[in-house]
Amino acid sequence: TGKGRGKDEL
Amino acid sequence: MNIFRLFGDLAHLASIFILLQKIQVSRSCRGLSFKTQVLYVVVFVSRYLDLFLGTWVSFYNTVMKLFFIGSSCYILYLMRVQFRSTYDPTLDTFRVEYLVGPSLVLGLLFNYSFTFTEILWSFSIFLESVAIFPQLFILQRTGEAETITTHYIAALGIYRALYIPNWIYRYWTEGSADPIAIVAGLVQTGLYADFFYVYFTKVLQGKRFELPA
Repeated sequence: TGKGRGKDEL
Repeated sequence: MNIFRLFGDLAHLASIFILLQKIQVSRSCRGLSFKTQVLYVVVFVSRYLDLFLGTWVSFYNTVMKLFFIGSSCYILYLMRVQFRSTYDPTLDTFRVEYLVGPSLVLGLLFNYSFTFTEILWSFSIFLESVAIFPQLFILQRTGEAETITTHYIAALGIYRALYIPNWIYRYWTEGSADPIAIVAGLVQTGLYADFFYVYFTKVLQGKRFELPA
């Protein structure tokens, strides 16, 4: 995982 | 973290407290869609699975994720057990297969890697964007809603709407974007357009939420 900005969002 | 996302998350938190308030003060879940609430549990559990897989973002991120999983399960308990008799299943008839099925297909087609967790993450983003449908369907069928219920839906709509300036801000400051989250987020916000129109022109003017006959 890790690609895509949304991973640190809720 | 920027102010748009922070206020978006706060609106999301507020929506849950408003929902709990509605159920506990009126001692009733009348006008609420159990199906929408089940979909939110599915959304949170499938997206926040990373909590249990050792992904660490921040203390804030972890606490919020645990809160959303916990509170959404508690709401199911309130609706299914404590205030079960106040729930009218004959109004809550939207077919959730029409939401879960296509979200799963979209998750399989559009994801950042073809792994179990990434597909589930993507699925949860698509499902979240349409999870409000059964709730809006009840409003449409009954043609009216309690004011507090409309505050709940509005807070939920504002949450994702605020994520849009957040993404624009992040694009300018960080130079990258998450197309899956953005497309689904735009759809999700768009679904609230009709609702917001009535909410802003009636409820916020002190009138009842009533749809034109």
